[in-house]
Amino acid sequence: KEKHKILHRLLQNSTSPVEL
Amino acid sequence: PEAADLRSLAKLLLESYLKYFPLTKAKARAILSGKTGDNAPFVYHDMKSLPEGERFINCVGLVQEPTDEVQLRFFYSCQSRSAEAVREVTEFAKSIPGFVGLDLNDQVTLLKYGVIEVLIIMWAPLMNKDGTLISYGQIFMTREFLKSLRKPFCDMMEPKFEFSVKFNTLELYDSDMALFLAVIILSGAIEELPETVSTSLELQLKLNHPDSLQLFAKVLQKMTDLRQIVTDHVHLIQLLKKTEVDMCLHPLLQEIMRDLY
Repeated sequence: KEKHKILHRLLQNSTSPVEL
Repeated sequence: PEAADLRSLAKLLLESYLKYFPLTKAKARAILSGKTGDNAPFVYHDMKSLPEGERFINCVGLVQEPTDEVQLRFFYSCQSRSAEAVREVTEFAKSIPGFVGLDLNDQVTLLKYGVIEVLIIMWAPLMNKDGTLISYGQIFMTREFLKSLRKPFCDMMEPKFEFSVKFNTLELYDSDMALFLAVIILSGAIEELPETVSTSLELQLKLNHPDSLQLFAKVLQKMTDLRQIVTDHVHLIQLLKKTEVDMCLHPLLQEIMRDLY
């Protein structure tokens, strides 16, 4: 899960471009 | 009734595609064929035009790393746009019926393996044999210019142009693209979802292109070519990481490319 934490976050909620 | 379900799936995915990917194939082809009148894109054709066009990239909110080298700076802009595109593809994936019901780790795996393929397919309508639209269609970058960049940057886009020019001859519509993207994303899934979506694509292609024989088979065949392009792309990025000491790779792209092929 640690290896793909941004993908997890994107899947669980929308992330704005700034946060990316 | 079954065909009606497949049609409603196609309709739903088209709506979602239009929501998350505003630069549709229809719009891109209009820009490329000069049908947008005064709103012609800014053209990148040499090194001098690169800084001039940066204001277009800035206006879409891309973050730039401070670097003096214009090629690296451009490369960072491309990375930011790619990360943003991954976010858009993720939102599209979540709208595929049944996708969010899958185990979260399976969703991650499907996205990790499918997202670069999706991005390359989505890029195809933005390209013609002479160049590509970037920055939401505000810039046209010539193929010759990309070939003139220093190594290894000059090797990055040529395989995508070769693929896209061939792919564009299939003349898919946006509604076909929406289903095809869903098929790519679900292609690694083991539930019955992928079958429903691919049957919907098959039906849709028959309805939209009655004279184009074996189009469904030809479209699926493209997935094999895509896999090779993605493998080569990932290897090239991994080479860049080793050879360009100053270069940082976007954390989201790192996540996707780590241990991928």
